Amino acid sequence: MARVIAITNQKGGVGKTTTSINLAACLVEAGQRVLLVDMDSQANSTSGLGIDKNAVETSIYHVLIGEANLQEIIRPIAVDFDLAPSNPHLIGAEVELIQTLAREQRLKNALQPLREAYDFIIIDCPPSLGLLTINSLTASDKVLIPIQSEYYALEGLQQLLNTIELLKRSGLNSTLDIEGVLITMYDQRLNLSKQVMEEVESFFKDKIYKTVIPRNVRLSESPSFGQTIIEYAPDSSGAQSYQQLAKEVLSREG
Amino acid sequence: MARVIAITNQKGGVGKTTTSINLAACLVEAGQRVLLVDMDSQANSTSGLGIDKNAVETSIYHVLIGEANLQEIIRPIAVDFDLAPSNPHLIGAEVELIQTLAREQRLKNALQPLREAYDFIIIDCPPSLGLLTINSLTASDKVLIPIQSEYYALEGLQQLLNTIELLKRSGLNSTLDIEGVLITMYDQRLNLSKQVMEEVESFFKDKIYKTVIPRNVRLSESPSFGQTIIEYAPDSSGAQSYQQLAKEVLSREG
Ligand SMILES: Nc1ncnc2c1ncn2[C@@H]1O[C@H](COP(=O)(O)OP(=O)(O)OP(=O)(O)O)[C@@H](O)[C@H]1O
Ligand SMILES: Nc1ncnc2c1ncn2[C@@H]1O[C@H](COP(=O)(O)OP(=O)(O)OP(=O)(O)O)[C@@H](O)[C@H]1O
Ligand SMILES: [Mg+2]
Ligand SMILES: [Mg+2]
Repeated sequence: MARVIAITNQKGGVGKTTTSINLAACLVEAGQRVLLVDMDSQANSTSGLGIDKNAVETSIYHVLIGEANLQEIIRPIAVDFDLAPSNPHLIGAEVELIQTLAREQRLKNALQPLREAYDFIIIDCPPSLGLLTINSLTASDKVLIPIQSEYYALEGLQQLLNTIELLKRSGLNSTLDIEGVLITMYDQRLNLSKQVMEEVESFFKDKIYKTVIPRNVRLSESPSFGQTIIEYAPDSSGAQSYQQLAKEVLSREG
Repeated sequence: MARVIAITNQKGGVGKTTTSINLAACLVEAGQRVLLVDMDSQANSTSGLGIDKNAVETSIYHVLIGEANLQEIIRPIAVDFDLAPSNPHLIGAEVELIQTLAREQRLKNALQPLREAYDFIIIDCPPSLGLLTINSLTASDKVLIPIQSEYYALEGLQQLLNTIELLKRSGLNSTLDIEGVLITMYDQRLNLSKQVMEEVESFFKDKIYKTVIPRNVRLSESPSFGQTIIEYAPDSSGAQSYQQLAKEVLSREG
């Protein structure tokens, strides 16, 4: 039975996609079967793995509006590593879903038949708290929150926690829990990074991962080659930190 | 008659808020009267100027749903520098606006009576192409597009240009034009920065500003003090580049 983890934070550019792709790749390297679901209309997880989003005919959009099932859109990336791609159609999904039945549970229902086929299902979320993120949170067991080592990154956390709390109380997903909080783009030369780290530690206490992702240019270069960090630069600090994170996620099993 | 400029790019974390606050401040320094409108539910422009978003009772949300007029919510930041603040209520606005009359023109109508009172109205947009961004584009004369010097930043440009084109053809704003494209967080030591710059130059040709905003830690520190870059670190490369940008925007008058 797959563990479903949503990678989410409505603040933009904090490393959601970078974490989704590279955590998935490192879990596969550690022997897990992983499905990555791209729930962002920017389709960065899709293009970051070398797939042309404009050439994707049926995507997660068609699954959400009921025109395809998930099995039909899944593409193999590597052995034991599959992707449910996005494409620009997803821009219209939030408005279209508003009038549909069980609009918050479309992704959860679509994932149900596939949970036996994977060990992990990772969901890359868009930078908003709209229906696509609500669908992702409703479908997930746990939430992994990437936090950039910057001032604005702290600002939005309370809103995110409120949304998770509302979702739990609404009955849409009463067992949803925070898997962990991940510090990204950490630069040990900057005071700002240290200050943000201290604030996050006092706010989240034991929920924060011991693994910290450093700022590492290899991480921002790898998507332009359509490769994960362990393919593109296996000896980089970026690759090592995501391998470390995969170990920590596995050790927090269940 | 104020020039209304929307600062937009649906890619997250590219420098929309940093550009909105600091371009506004540098235009004020150059003798202009400026209104900054925060159209993002994260309210980063509001908090970046030192205002507690949770203490803001009536915000741009109340203006969009018709419960307040813009004049009532405006706060002075400095002489000739006003802010129309946001607060977390704005999260619900996209869904609530869907059923309202003239839902795309709410901001445009609200700004109309104030256009004589300012020389510039700057609108900070959220990282999405939903109704809040559509409202901002409909209300604007021009669009300023910040582009981070990263691979994913190039990916989303076509979608943004398509949205602007659709908006023009729909009649919502047939004269909307791109004011300029701004390269942000440029690091001259990185090949990736140079590559992205070349791609953007060949894509946008003369629309790209000569001013390039360098990666400068002072820019990410200043919001934690509630200050603009020219108050916090007037001699920094960040301050100088935004002062340079203000000059370029003024020289492109009308
Ligand atoms: N640890 C890191 N070191 C250096 N660059 C990074 C790191 N993590 C991410 N990046 C780069 O920073 C940018 C933002 O990261 P990413 O796109 O993964 O964030 P996101 O949260 O998914 O953004 P969005 O909100 O638009 O979905 C990207 O260009 C990415 O390549
Ligand atoms: N030139 C720069 N040098 C260094 N840091 C910067 C620069 N510009 C912006 N930043 C920092 O990068 C982060 C992202 O910038 P900002 O929040 O302005 O982007 P945004 O596009 O408004 O994000 P969102 O999509 O969430 O609205 C912030 O923490 C900001 O302080
Ligand atoms: Mg992303
Ligand atoms: Mg912003």
